[in-house]
Parts: sequence; C-alpha cells; structure tokens
Amino acid sequence: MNFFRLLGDLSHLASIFILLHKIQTTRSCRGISFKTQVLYVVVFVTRYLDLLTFQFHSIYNTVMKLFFIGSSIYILYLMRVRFRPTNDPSIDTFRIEYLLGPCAVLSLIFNYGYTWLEIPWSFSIFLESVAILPQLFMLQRTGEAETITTHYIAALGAYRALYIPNWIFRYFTEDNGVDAIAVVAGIVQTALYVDFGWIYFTKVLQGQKFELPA
Amino acid sequence: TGAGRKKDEL
Repeated sequence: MNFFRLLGDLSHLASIFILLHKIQTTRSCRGISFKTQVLYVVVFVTRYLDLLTFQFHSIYNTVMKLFFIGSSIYILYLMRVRFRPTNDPSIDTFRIEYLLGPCAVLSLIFNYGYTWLEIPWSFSIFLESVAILPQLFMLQRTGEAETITTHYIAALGAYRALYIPNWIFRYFTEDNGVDAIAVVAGIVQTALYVDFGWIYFTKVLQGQKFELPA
Repeated sequence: TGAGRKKDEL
C-alpha cells in the first residue's frame, strides 16, 4: 500500500458517502444515472468473487470489498424503492448493452487465465472503465448538475487519477511487473473524466454552478 | 511472480 493508492481508495469511499449524503439530504436521486449505479454493482460483484475463495489479503482489502458491494446495492435500493418517484428514467437513456457486450468480448480476449475468477475480474476492469458514461451522458443531456452531484463525480475521477501514480510508484518500488489490463483500462477510464474535470475546476471550484456551454 | 494482476488492489 502506498500513499497514492490509499488516497485513491479514500477518494472512492468519499465519492460513495457524497452520493449517499446527496440522496438522503435532498431526499432525491435527481441527476444520478441509475444505469451507472447498476453497472457499478455489476463491476463490484464480478471483481470481488475472490471473497468466496477466502484467499485472505488483509482486513483492509476484505472490508473495502464488502463495503463497495454493499453500498452499491444499497444505492440501487434507494433509487428504485425508497426515492423511486424522484428517479426520471426518460433522461437516463444510454444503451448499456453497448458497454456490456464489448466488455464481455474484451474479457475473453484479454485476461490472466481462463478461470471463473479471472474472466469476471477482467470483465469488471473493462466495465468499470466505461461505467461512468451513462452518468456523463445524462449530464450532457441536461446541461447542468447540482453541485453535490459534481462533487460525487469529481471524487470518482480523483480516485481513478490517483491510481496512475500508484502504478508508476509500484513499477519502480516492486519487482513484479505491470498489470497491463488494469493500467490500460485505468488510463482510458481517467481520460473519460478530463472534460468533466476541466469544467469542475474552472466553474464549480470557483463557486459557479455546473453548466455546460450551450 | 512476473507481470500480471495485482491481487491486492481494489
């Protein structure tokens, strides 16, 4: 564990707490893509199948995995049951089958072994890299967002960005090579946040509302 | 171990 990865994981945790806070305090899931949240559940469940093997890494690792699975399912419950009337599917129109299909194909081509752990793991890495797209697409359609929602997306972007220096650090301090699948997918994922990040830094952090140019 | 998946990452 190094500084960048710890900070990245904490940023990931923070993003989930920001999202929960947004839904609970506004009593609304307006502006949040249900499809992106469904994809995150799929990502966590397929990636953390190794929990079932009880191959223990650390308490940190196990607790975080359980938290990510549990909180992502809880968010679906909040959106679909508790605050269902505030969820507007008519603007959440990204076709997620166009993400799921190619990720499934990629995971069959690029993986670290044809096993029931490695193929879902690889699939989850590819899927995570594009899981934010329905959310960004929704933002694009509405052209604006509540400030708290932009903090949520920014925390997710920071988490991804921090994993890159983590890999560089690990490359130079450890002697076991590069996780090419995670690194390539991670760079793609981080790149998807660049546009958003620019507006976040130049508008939201300067105290303005998040609005896309017409 | 060689290049490959980092099983300790989340």
